[in-house]
Amino acid sequence: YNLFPKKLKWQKTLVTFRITNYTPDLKKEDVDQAIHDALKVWSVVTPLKFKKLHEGIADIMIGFGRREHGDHNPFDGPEGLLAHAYAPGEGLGGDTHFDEDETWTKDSHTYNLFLVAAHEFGHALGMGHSKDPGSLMYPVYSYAQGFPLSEDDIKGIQELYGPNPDHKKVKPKPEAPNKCDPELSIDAVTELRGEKLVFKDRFFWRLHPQFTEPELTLIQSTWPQLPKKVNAAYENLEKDIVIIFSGIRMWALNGYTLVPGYPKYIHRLGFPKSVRKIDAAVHIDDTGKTLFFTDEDYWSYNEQSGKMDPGYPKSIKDDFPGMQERDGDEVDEVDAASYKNGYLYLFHENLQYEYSYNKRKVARIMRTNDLLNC
Amino acid sequence: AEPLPGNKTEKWLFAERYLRRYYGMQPGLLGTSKSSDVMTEKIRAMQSFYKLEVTGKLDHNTLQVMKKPRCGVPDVAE
Repeated sequence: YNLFPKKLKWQKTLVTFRITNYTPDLKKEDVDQAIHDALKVWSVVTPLKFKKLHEGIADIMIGFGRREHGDHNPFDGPEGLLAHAYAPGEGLGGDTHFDEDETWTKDSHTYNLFLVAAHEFGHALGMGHSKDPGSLMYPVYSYAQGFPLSEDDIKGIQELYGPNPDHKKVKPKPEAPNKCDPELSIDAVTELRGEKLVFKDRFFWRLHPQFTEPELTLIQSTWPQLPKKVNAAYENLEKDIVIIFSGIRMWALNGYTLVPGYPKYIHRLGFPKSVRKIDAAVHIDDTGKTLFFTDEDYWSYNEQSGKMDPGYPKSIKDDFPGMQERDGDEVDEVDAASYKNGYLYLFHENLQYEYSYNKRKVARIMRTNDLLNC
Repeated sequence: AEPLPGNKTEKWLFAERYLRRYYGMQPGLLGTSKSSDVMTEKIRAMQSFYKLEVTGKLDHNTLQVMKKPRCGVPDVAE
């Protein structure tokens, strides 16, 4: 997180606000609700209280305007700049303006007023922009559900105002994963038309052959319909789809577009009802089979017939011997899996095992984050 | 994603506007060797902030991040 120079803040705990005009995009009560909820995000983690004024000058004057709207800091028409707010202080200080040329919503469509307002009120209370892409104070818009503050945001605002004396319980979003953390584990990995997607918590890294650095993005900002966390994913090149698993449901992507008719239940693949989650999935192009890993077992699925192969599930430990953790224990569960040139890459915690599919032998053991050019 | 600005000059002007607004780059310095050093430094600061590869060059990744919808408050305080 970042604070403004000289750590600008309100020198009082009761801060007033006034909504000077409304957007026609939403009902008046929806705007009131979004503003109320956005201020509450900050008041639950600090001793701050907010009071609404209906006339006169408030500390935080809130309004919608387009282009030049009275502060010599013009907006730029649709897209681009969404809103701005001033650091705490007299006059313009704390004031928060929204670009009327944007479309304001109360759902996942661009742009959700509550989320943008919560970000702007962060500035109005003294927060600068954070470098953490999972934080609310990251300067780029992304949609997410649930309580919008991350641990990083809370640390920042509490450096200014301290915690809420009533110790209200909140569920902050975790900080963004660090790709070069030696202890990094991943949730899922898949190819997508020559790119590689690596899922971790609410995020995924996109590795494009023409990009030198992986790009970290929130899952929900790319696919708002997907759940927050992904358990497994695989690409079927022949069908040109990527299947994404979360809990007992699965989604299909064609390129970056969700295929209509999903989510479907994983049990349609032939899993018994006792299977509630798939840990890892990988498609073996050479055989046309897809392997699914669930707890200590794995399954083989025939993509052509659309049926599970008989004789499965089998034990991971028995059929993939030689995968040893640092303490000598055999690996019996898999977090993620991929396949390339006759080698299976089985990920478990912070290690990946390069496994010769034909020889049934571990060829190499690497750190999980080797995948992310670390 | 929206298409990125087309030719090299357009990209450069687009990036210059962005860096002036969010990274405190002084206007009117383009066209001299000194100004391109300033611009390179500002691009590096922006790339570092967004955890991109720090090259000082206007590559595809950098321009893509510049095009994303965002808040109008500068990332780097003056």
